[in-house]
Amino acid sequence: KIMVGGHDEL
Amino acid sequence: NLFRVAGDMSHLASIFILLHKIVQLKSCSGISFKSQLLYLIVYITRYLDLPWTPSPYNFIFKILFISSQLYIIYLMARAYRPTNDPNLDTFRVEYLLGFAAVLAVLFPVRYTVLEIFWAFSIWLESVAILPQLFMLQRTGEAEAITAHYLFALGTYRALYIPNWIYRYVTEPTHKIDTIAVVAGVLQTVLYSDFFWIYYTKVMKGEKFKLP
Repeated sequence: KIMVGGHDEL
Repeated sequence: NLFRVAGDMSHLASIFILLHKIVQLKSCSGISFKSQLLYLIVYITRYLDLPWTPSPYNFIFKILFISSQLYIIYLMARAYRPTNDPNLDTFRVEYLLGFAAVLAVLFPVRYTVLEIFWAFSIWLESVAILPQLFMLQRTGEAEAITAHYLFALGTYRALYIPNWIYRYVTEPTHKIDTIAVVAGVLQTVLYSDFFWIYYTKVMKGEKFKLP
């Protein structure tokens, strides 16, 4: 899974 | 997962409950302007990555949180300003901003501007409710709708805890976002005695009144 900022939660 | 979605929905519901209260009663009495301003700072500093958000779900929520919080601040600072009593809202937020800033600068995930602001927002969110709880303690009671708002807001972070456990177990990387988890647990603990009074009073139809 690619995450730009690294944080995928709100 | 279900915990995460229920948590985010609870968060969104809390904002709508607050907006409903302010607009319907034409009053922001009992609501801490300082806490609301801290939440605006939280959203702005956390969602600096808005233009690069890959997930449409996150993107929509980020827009919703920033815009609804701006509207709340507008209502409190302009439209219904006379109903807002600064004499009851006396918590020293400098300490909360200082606490979040120190932790963010000392222990970010990486030393980049976005990561430092992200960590700052996480720590600040964990304590942003304190001016509101301090105000409740001073007045000793709250309107039912204010109690519902706080309950929905606390439920949001509480639901993130089973979400992290679920993700740790089900995702093959078994990663833990340490800052988010530690701050999230702290935030939930701060609500614990509010939850208790909400359960023992408001859910049984009584007024929210501190013992």
